[in-house]
Amino acid sequence: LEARLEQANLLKKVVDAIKDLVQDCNFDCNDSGIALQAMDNSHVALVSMMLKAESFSPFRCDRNIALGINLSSLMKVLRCAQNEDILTLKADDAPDVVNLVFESSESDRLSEYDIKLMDIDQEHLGIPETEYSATISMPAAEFQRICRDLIALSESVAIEATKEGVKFSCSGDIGNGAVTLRSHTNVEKPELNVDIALSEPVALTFSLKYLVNFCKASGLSGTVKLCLSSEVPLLVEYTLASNSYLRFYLAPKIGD
Amino acid sequence: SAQQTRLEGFFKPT
Repeated sequence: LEARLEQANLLKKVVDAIKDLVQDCNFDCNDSGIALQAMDNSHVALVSMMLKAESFSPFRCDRNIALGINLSSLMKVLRCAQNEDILTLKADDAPDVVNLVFESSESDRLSEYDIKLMDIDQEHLGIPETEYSATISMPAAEFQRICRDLIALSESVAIEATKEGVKFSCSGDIGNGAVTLRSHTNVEKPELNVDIALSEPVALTFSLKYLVNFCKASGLSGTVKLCLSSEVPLLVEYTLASNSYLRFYLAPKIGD
Repeated sequence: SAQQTRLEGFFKPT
């Protein structure tokens, strides 16, 4: 494997966003790119990352390899990179280590780190293609704000999508709270758009603790996409450049 | 109150 990222910052932000949810992960490398799928310890949330080969320049992977990496170790090394550094990941065919090289485009500094790999026997789940009842696209910062506000009142949030809009509501010991967003197009600031695509109304309840955790990815993309269907996990997607993505799935709470 | 479900109830291991 040899994969060169124009900005080390991308990988730094991705790892930073998921490291509190999952600890040890396999980075599955093949000629289409670098993928990661991992569940949190409670098997309630799942992270699915895809960094497509096109996100790297150049990208070369001659043989499929799984790099088992402890994310807190990876984060320690990624913190040694400047945000603007060029990052090159390298690994042999049957690797014991993954090699990370950081190059400054402005100076002649070149730093090199090896991280010891681990054998991770990871459960892999098949995620079926789903036609979601509701797909909501909104500013990532707005979603983060809603989750942070509501967790002050309750452990859970009900997300209800209708043709009127999407309503996030919660109830707790001190009282209730709700935030409703309607479809909204801002021609001058399209990054503030809220788009609700609905085939049928849907209402589901989720744990806010996990949603707040997912929102650590807000720095990766201006927009977040929420996909909901009755009685299936919520999909929270942050789209990255070159069709790469960071997705989170969250199992719903059921019954009341 | 509502019960938390787990992912295996929806996604099958491959």
